[in-house]
Amino acid sequence: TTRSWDFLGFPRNARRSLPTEGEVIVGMLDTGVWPDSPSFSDAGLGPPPGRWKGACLNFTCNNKIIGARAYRQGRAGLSPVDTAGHGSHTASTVAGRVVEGVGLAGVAAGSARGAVPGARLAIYKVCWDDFCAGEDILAAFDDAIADGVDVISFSIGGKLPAPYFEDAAAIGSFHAMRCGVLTSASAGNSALTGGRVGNVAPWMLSVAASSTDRRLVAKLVLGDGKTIVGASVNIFPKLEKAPLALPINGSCQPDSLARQSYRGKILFCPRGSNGTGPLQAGAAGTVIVNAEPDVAFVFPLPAVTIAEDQFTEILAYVNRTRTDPVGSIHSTEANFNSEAPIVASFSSRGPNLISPGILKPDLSAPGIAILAAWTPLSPVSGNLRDNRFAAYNVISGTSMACPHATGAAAYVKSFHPGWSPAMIMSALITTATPMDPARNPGGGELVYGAGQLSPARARDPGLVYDAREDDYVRMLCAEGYNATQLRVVTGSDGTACPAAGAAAADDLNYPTMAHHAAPGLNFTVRFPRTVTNVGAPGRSVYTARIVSSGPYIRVAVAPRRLAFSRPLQKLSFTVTVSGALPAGNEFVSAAVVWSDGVRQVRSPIIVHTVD
Amino acid sequence: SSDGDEKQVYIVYMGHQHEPSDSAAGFSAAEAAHHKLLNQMLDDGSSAMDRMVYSYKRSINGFAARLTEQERRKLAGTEGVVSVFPSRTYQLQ
Repeated sequence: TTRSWDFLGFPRNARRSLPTEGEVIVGMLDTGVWPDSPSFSDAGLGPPPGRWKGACLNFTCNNKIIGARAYRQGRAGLSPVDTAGHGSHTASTVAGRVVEGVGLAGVAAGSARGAVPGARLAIYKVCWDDFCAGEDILAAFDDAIADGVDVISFSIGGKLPAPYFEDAAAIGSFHAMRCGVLTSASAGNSALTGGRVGNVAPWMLSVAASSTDRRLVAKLVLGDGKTIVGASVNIFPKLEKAPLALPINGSCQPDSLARQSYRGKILFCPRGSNGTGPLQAGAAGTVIVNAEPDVAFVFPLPAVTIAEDQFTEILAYVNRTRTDPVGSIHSTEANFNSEAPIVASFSSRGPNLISPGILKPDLSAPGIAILAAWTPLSPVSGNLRDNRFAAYNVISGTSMACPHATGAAAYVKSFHPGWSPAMIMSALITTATPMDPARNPGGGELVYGAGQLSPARARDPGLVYDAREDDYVRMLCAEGYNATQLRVVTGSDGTACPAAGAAAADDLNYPTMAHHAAPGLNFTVRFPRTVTNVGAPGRSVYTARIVSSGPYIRVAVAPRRLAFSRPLQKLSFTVTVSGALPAGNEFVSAAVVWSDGVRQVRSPIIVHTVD
Repeated sequence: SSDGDEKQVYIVYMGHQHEPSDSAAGFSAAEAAHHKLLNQMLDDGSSAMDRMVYSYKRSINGFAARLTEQERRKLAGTEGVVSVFPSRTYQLQ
């Protein structure tokens, strides 16, 4: 990607552990990969790690892409080559080599790179264009874990979560965790369609999408000279003074535009149009009134997406002009966006509908207008009538945010090969940069988790919250699973559940703390936590500071001072939160920040009454 | 359909894999066990070979198969089975 890593404070010359970076293997569950992309060159890379047990089935691997399998309802002989583009995009965001001077027809140009250019990739093609079946996903997890990947990237999900052991991704990532493999997953793109975070298992990382300071826009200049700026990846040449037109019955769907001609006109379309209708109706361009004015899309014709209020301005021009209303659509340019990071309008929010005491999403990462590798087998707009193809493309989604976190996890792993998945997850979460609730309204941490990913800080987090299989089993007991079931899951006769009511899900040693309170009722909730010292080798003392941003709650920490005498020493504390939120659908944020004067270990706390 | 013989792909999750098998190997012990269990559940004369979509045998235990609702219910109550659920369709994000 050409801007996002720098925006995250993770420059090309960031400190690296190169020998071990080449030992890290990232499994990509996606639409496959385009092997000939320069992002996947293996120049200078040695042979795969000796422990690798993967295979290259119907695919020519190299020392960068060291494994490739494809799954579709058990069929054999399928090709893992990427025919959609999504898989190449995510894989290059995680581990793409540095490729100078790339862009999409000059848009978003720069040096494309992944987080860990020296790491290896293993491809598990489980999605076919846009269809990803649970049985294929679980088969891929079964192989990826056994093949020996270290981290799994999963930019796949649904509109709503499912109970853990009725969800292929939650099951697969649980068994991955048992084998020391962290799964990084997309939070979901359903915020505007009533969805919630879809990947919510506490043993997987769930990533929201946010903006970077580079905003891709195009101008619509009206006949009276007024300029409207909207999000767009418009790589067509400037469309000059075309007549403006409204669809006769207000819809731009292909069948409703059929038998009408808008040849040479700029067609105004309601939200949901993807440009196919106007293209088929012979329009010269389109302006789409969008619910996601923050997201720049690639359309198959000159296009700009605008917000509702901008559409009102345009209608005012149309109504007052004495001549035929005309407009010009300019090619895309990059604007500096000083407001960033802002969570994308589409990024699924919390709360966690399965375990409300576990905050999801966990953190945010760039997911808007990300340039990364693409496949020549898919048009840049994804529209099959579009005959424009490119080696790098700009797309948006929590699919793009997820591989940023996956790449950061692989980066942390390259410095700390022995860390558990929970330790890596903790490092990413407690070092995230807090985000501004005023600019990200509607839920505080339920929108952006712990904040924006900071790979450089995650390398040296100071303290981590660890959790192993037994900790998750205790949480599952508290969620109502019984010991018999859980013994089958773990394969251990020693698996047992504490007495009913003895444990709660939010007792899990998680890096953040969430509580779902009842409106108007007083509550007191305790979060027992244990941190492991992974910071300075010698003695170190951490003191706790409480950051509270709301009047309705009180936060206490005991003890407030932790004195470590050796690495990997564990010490415990309890955070007690009490108070009452007066109304429903409210939230209050706070945080406990442990510091040794050098490192900050920040654990956000959120209390909400969101149903 | 009304008589419940309509089939769809279900995932039968059986937890920890006690006998991880190499993917290159032939019919592993885990796979044989999945087929045996499935054959015991089928009541229309078809064989597990016809219905099996995947046998998860390398790091997870379980299988995916085309089942009727009635067969699903029988499997769900079987010892060693954690859950039996319809295989969902997911989307790229």
